Amino acid sequence: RAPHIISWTSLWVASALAILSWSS
Amino acid sequence: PEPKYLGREDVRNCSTSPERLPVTAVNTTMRLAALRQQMETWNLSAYIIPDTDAHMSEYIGKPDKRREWISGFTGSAGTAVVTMGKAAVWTDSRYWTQAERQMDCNWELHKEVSISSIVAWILAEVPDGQNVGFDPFLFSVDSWKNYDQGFQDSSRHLLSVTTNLVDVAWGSERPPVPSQPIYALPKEFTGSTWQEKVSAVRSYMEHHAKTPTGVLLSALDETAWLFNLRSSDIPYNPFFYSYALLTNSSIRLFVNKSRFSLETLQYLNTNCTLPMCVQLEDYSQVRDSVKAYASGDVKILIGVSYTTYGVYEVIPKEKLVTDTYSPVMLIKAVKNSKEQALLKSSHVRDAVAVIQYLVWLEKNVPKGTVDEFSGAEYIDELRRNENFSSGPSFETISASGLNAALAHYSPTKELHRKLSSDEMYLVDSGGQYWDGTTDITRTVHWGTPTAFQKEAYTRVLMGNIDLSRLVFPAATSGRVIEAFARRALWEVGLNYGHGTGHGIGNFLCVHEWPVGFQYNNIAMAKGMFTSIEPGYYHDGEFGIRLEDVALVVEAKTKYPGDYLTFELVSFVPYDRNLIDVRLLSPEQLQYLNRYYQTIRENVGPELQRRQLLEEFAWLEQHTEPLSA
Repeated sequence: RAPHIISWTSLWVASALAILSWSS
Repeated sequence: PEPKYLGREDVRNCSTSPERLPVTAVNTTMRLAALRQQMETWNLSAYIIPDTDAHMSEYIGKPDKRREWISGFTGSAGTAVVTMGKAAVWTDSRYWTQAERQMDCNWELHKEVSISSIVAWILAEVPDGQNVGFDPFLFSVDSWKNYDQGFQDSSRHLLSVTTNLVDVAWGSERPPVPSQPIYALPKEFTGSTWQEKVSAVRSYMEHHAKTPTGVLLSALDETAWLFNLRSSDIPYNPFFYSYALLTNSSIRLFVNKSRFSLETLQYLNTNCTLPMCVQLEDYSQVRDSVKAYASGDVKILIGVSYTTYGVYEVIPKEKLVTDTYSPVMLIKAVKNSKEQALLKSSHVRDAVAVIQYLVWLEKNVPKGTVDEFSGAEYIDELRRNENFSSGPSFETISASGLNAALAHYSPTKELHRKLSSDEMYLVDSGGQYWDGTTDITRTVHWGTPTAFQKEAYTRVLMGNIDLSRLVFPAATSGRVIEAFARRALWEVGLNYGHGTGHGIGNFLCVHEWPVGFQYNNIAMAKGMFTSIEPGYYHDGEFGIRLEDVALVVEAKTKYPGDYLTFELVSFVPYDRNLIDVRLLSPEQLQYLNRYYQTIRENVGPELQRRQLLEEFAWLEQHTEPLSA
């Protein structure tokens, strides 16, 4: 049975937060 | 090649007047009215209905099929949102046609799955200052955070409502919660005792950087695996509704006690409160019990992917330790040598059933006596006849011709297509056995395939081979290597819209997270099992998927190093009629022939032992070495 593709949203959010906290 | 025009009489057409609905569509007008009445009572302008249960299960029991009941759409993935004036479902490409067949015109279909797109739609539909409701037990901490983030800069309020409004609207028609016995697996089918597993989890907690005092387990395969217990609360999944709170000095299992026999109660040591005694508490007490435990000098570890916001919200933040997955998920992902042997042996028996089916099809399809449904019934029966069988591991996907273009199409007694030598046939099926869960897909053609069908099939096979034979550094994430399964398709402009593989294990769920090839899967390690399943779907004409289960093993490399590769444990040959050997590289061909030799070695003796001589001859013929 084929697995569905997981949304990347949470990864984007996590990456964005990581970049923001790194910049600040 | 252009997709063929379908005529589309099988799907709804909401742009005509009057609207045209297929017979498969469900009238949801009354259901929506009942839900909106509840929303009004709770002062909600929108209500989010996800596709899961309180344990973030992929497969859910009948009482949890809330999204299905409210929308009519039965696909396993998809979220619904209802406002006072509109209703919408978000789902991925596997289910678009199915949704168009099953939903009436009360519903919008959104062909995407991201939470951000759902939030954007709600923001456009719900005025400022209004409430958006959700059941906190149906949202993982992860998904709640994503929704919460989406609403943070808006003036809409995301409101946790512990009363499920769909359940209220569903009323007495909602199916009852299961109460079948919960039983312990015989020890010959388990890799370790539950006491050994508990000790391993406690040791993990002791060595954790934040030294949690307890771990809360919410996923159903976690409790089933930890205690070596099984039941049948969810179709195709041998689970029982439960939570566990495992601390450094106690074990609490939240489950309906009446479901245990005296023998199983003794097996769990339920009549004491020592560190290796299982204290049973009622399922409904989990929130209060966790809250009470959290009031002490403790730290509770949760895996945010499977813990719901309903339990999370009662733990003070300073007492929380959060990881993506619980230690049980991580320990369970790597199978020990006994578990590996058990899983392999279930795959040998499973291969016998699949080979018997393929031989039967080869004889009967030309007679015109087989259809998708009778085929599915027959392969399920063949598996049931195998030792230690506990039924199929999911609803058999038996799809001929254009139906196979729907990745998760399953026939019904009423609606099915006759199998024919003139078109391709895809069968994706699996079994639950006490020693292992299986899942295999083969696509076949008994007549003369077109050049394009052969090319597409061969490229899917090349993708399967390229990933299966890949050598990669230990601890590489699946997502890094996933493209190898798509490369042969990509280079000619073809692709598939689903994931490339999923973890699988010993008599648990067929999609056993967190192993796989997606961004939130854990890194590959020796002893993990995953499926490898590229495909290609040509809308309106045919579908191809070639799926095998593989064990992650150490690779022998020319230079010393810690490298891994895959060893296939599915032992059924591919369709020679659909392989264009001219497309295969010498390395791919060599790999394929070596795999065929392995199939012969593993399944041949079993077929002979059972006197399945016709099947044995078929296997010999279909595993003859291929040459360029």
